[in-house]
Amino acid sequence: GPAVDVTGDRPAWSDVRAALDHLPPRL
Amino acid sequence: VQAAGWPSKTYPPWAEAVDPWLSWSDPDVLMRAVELDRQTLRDVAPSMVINDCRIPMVIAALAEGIQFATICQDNQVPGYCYDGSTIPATWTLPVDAINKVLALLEIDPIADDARWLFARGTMAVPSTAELEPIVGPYVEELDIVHTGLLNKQASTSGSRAADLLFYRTAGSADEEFLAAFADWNGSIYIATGETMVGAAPGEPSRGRVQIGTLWDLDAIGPGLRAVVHHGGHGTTLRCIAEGIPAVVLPGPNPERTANGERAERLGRAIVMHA
Repeated sequence: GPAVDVTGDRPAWSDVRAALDHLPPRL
Repeated sequence: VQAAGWPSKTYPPWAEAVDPWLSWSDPDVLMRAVELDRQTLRDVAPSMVINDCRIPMVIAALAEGIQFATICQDNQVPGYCYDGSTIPATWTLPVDAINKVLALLEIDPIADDARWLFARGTMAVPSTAELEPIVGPYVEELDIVHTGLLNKQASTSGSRAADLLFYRTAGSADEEFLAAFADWNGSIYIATGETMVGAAPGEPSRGRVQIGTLWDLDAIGPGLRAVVHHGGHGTTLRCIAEGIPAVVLPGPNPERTANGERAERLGRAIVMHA
């Protein structure tokens, strides 16, 4: 599909870091 | 391809610079690209063409009478609508230009959805029917093949996996980034995806942060606790297949948003919007 990266169009990195703690375990 | 020793060709700079998703609605650009792809087919003389939804290559294969298969996912099948009712503009805007070119080549026109071009050959889904069911109003009349998963399954280190990969979601490691992930215990890999994006190859590592154009998932995959990626089809699928949880940052791209939301429904990802 369209090769547009999301750099510059994303949540704050601190919010991404917080989301990582809510992921399921690695299988 | 180079490691396998297979011959390869690269598009000339003017063709590399064409943004296909914005330019195929210009009949002059499209015709020039079709002529380039026809010349490539004459140079290579293949018995079959495998293409990644490249409209001019499909037209070139039709013009040269060469069998072709297009690598697809659900949203590249005719009739698929993200909202259930509206054909995405990506596939309606180029129809007039495509039909002008097809008329010049004395090939039958397509209806009101550019994806009907792909339907003139095999549509190959690089996945399994269980992971990626293809549904839609025309599925029964299309030649759709699931290839199975293309990557071998990596052995995992399960609960000991501690590393983190950013796949085309960060172009460099700036101060905001370093501060946010300072407490991450494992290694952090950044795949910029393109040498032109942010970090140049060989940029010095910053502590546990390692930056490269791409990272080999066969090598680093077993150690990954999670991937932060953009929702591209291959990356989303591979994370699901290998049990790697993901945070998906699709930006404004509807295809990537849909991929991420599918992973989220499977309980394997969190989608975060801009």
